Amino acid sequence: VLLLKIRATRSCRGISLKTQELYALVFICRYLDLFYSYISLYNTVMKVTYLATAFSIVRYMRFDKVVRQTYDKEQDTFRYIFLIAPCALLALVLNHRFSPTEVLWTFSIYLEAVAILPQLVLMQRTQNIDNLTANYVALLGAYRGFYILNWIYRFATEKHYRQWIVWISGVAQTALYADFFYYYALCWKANQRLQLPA
Amino acid sequence: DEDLGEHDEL
Repeated sequence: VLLLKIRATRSCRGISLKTQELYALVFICRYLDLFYSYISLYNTVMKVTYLATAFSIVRYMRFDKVVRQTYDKEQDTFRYIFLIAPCALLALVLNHRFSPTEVLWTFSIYLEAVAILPQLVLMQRTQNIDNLTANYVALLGAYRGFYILNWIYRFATEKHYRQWIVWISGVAQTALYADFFYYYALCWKANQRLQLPA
Repeated sequence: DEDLGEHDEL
């Protein structure tokens, strides 16, 4: 959806480059297992797709002659360090196994949970939020939200399915969207363009 | 040691 917006409108207005770069970092840290484990064709294709789209979006926003001029750097002020440092520290302390790949995987789970924050802050400052931007954020939130249903199903049907770190992070991530979803639903119901209160 | 299995989710 986001690539569609950027390519079709030649604009990344209202999109946080910080959030996009954090997602690229999340996927790099999480999908290192592409090199040493195989789960399914679907799994591999989706990992490669997420990496490719994340990097493509960052490339457009940073380097495309037209698109990069629509990036509002002054408004996108969230500091990387405030998200990366606590997540890195937490991953070092709270993990399933103290190995490089496992700690990086855990870091990616924590970082994904909060990576939307720069985008949410940017949207709060934006007067006219594009429909595509609003829909993109809604889909992103729904994506992890629907995982909760899947986790409940797997917990009930699989014997050794215990994923505390993933569950808590996923619920926290979904909760961060609660406020956004509330206003998204209100505006959708009233058939109005999304506006977030300051 | 905990049996971690593989991380099969995206």
